[in-house]
Amino acid sequence: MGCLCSKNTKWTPGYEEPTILAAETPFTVSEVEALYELFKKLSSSIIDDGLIHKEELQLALFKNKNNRNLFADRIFDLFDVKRNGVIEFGEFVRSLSVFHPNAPVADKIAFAFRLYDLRNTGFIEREELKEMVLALLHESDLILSDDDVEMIVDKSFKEADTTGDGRIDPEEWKEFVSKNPSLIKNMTLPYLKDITLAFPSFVVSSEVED
Amino acid sequence: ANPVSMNAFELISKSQGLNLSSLFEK
Repeated sequence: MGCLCSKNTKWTPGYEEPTILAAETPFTVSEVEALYELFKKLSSSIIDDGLIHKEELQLALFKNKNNRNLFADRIFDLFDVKRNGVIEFGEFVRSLSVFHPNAPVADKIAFAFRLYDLRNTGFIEREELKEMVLALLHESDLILSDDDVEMIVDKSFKEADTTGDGRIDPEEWKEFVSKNPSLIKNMTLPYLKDITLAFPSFVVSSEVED
Repeated sequence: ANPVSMNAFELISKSQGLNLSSLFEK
């Protein structure tokens, strides 16, 4: 079957073949193609250059491109694997694949660890956790006293930092999540199983059989 | 739930910035 989609696809910077991306991720070829529809929408919302800029991610998450947020910044930084300030299609698909319901739990645990490891030291440190709690308070209506914040951070650290060395290492994090699986609930997006339903038009034009 | 009794990670995981389902909203 011929492709009804634009031939311009092949010249989008960072575009990678859906067959290759499907082979490396839990997505089928049709799902990768449907994700390309989503990617095109996100990557053209402010600057139509086929790349997702930080403001475009913020616009999609908050409906407001000026609403800077520590956590959205972390997501952007982790998706921007090449660290060139933009998210390319391949980076988008590979990063989103961790959020697929069928992705290995170990990958979700590792990705969440990296989210919390703000300074990329290989550990989650107390100051990082406090900074994130304060950022959450800033973005929400929740009001907590500084004593309450200290108490929450202390309690969380006491539970997770089993060796008591003042930082949470990947092994401690893994154990902590296994006891508290709700902590990685946001690492699974049920939408990803229905992505071809969300963008059905592209499936008709698919070049490759799954 | 009383936020003070919650785990910091649980609180943080509710951030809108980490809620990628928003990407799929039309």
